[in-house]
Amino acid sequence: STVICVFEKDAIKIDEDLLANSGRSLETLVRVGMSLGVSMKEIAELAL
Amino acid sequence: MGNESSKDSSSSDSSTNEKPSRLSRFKQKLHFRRPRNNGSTSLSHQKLFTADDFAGIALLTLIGAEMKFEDKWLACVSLGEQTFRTEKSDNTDKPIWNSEKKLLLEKKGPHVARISVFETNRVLKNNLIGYCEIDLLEFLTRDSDSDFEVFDLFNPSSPDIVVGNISLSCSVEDPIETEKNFARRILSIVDYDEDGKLSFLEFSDLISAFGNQVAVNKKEELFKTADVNGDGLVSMDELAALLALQQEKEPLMNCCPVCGEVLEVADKLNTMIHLTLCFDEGTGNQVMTGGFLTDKQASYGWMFKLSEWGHFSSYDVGLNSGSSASHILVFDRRTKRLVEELIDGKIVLSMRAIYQSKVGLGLLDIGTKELLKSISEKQGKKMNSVESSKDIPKFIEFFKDQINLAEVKYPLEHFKTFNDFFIRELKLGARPIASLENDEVAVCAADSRLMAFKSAEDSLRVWIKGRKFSIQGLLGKEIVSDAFVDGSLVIFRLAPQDYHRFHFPVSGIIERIVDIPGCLYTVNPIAVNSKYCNVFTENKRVVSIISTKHFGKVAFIAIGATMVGSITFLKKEGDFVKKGDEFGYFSFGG
Repeated sequence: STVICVFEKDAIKIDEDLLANSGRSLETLVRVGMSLGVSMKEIAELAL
Repeated sequence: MGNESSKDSSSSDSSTNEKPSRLSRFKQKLHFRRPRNNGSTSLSHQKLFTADDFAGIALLTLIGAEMKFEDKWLACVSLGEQTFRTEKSDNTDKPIWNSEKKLLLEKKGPHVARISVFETNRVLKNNLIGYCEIDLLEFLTRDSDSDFEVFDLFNPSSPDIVVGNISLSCSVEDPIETEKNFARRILSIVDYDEDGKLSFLEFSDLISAFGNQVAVNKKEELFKTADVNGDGLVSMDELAALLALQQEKEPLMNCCPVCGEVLEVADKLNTMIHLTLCFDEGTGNQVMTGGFLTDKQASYGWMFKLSEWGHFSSYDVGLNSGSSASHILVFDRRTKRLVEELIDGKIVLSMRAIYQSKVGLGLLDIGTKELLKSISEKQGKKMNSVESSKDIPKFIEFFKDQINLAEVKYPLEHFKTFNDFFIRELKLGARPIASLENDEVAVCAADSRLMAFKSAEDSLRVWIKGRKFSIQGLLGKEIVSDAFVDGSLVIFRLAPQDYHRFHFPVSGIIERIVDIPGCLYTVNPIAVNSKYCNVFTENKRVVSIISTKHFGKVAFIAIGATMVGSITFLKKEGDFVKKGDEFGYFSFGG
């Protein structure tokens, strides 16, 4: 079984390590509650 | 973490007085290194390691072990994406290896080494008997006067059972010593008469070996610069001094004389790391064999190696296709190591036959879809029967190093059916939630193998090969939103041994829950990677929309699969949910 989460465009900045592994077709073993990413809103507010 | 069971009792008090502790030695080395590297502006654009991240080159030595029975033993060390193995010991219960390996330590990189000890088997796969995990940075900073320490080895199926112990040492090489050793080894390459010094001819060959095409007169000039005492020969110390001096001004080393790799000329730190590790191969003590990705791979018996030989070069990270699709490598985020998941050969063959060929998919079209559903429904009934509880111990044994019973909420007697165990709950706190009070941080929704993509386009390029896949197809006809179409995609794939409850990745309100009927294809990467199969858009699934303050709307799609096709929810539309809360579970059924 599988769970897929779809976030709206530009809503989340997914953690770099997860993107980097996926970019080379490598699945990352994770557990419930581990960090997935940060709201882009938060990042934009911090930048301001 | 492996528990340190004892320390070197033989270390005398006198050594404490004469020799600084491991902690102070490590601190001294870091202190020594800091000003040297921070001052160099050339290090500010490192593509590999920065001076801030570089913690040192650790020399790890696996000395020996004490096991509970006699066998021929081998040990593996895994750190990050590298694994090294020792030679096989004699037939004994006290194997001695004295095998060493230099490992690059980064402060933010992998630093938990897993040591695995295998009993060897002449024909088949070697058996993992014990393991321990050691945080090398912590080991090096621990205040101890002993040169080696002894660690308990744990049973992989019951980590509370000690099956032996292993003694090892680990130290960070003094940078001065590293440079000296480095110069000594470089010198030995061209020291044809083995007098420990270089004549002009030998020196000239060395410069060429570095890939440096300087003119003869320039070589003469360099030789004179190096030959400080003017005896017409360059000693080891003189060469070391020249390399250090020259590397700052006009680097001599353009390529590695061992492997031929082109070196970044302005990158002294990485040059030193590369050359030190490269020179280490085949020298020193009995050096461990490298080039493996996981400890399982390093431990295979010769029979397995033979069968794999045909496509050995294709052994790489991620999913292998075709004949090599018998193992999947995944990256364990917690330990920062690659781990190998073996898929049963028969399953691989059947999955390849069905999902990676037009003929197989043709079969699915003429009734196999109904068959998969029927099998799953029957399996659900079976797994809900009281008799199925007898399968629980076999299941635990099969996945012995992957199910941690210590974190399961109830004892085994509590589970009256196999499905009860399959949807087991965990103890409170077994899964800490990252930034619990901060809803701007999303968290992982399941214990799983995760793939994440910034856009659906990225996922199609790298992972999902089904020709009909689209975000809209995944969400179904009832949920239409342009914002999702170009959105980010995170896939959590659960394996049979995993904790099968899924949780909320974000906080918000459940706006909708929509059932989409469909097939029960497997969600194994073999099917996901097949261009003929569209598991995510054709399988039975439930789409939930969570409305959040910080992420807008988030679509949460729970997808059923062959055998495990039953999806149960513990929340309903309109509920306010907190990230990390339980949302539902998958179980056996149709």
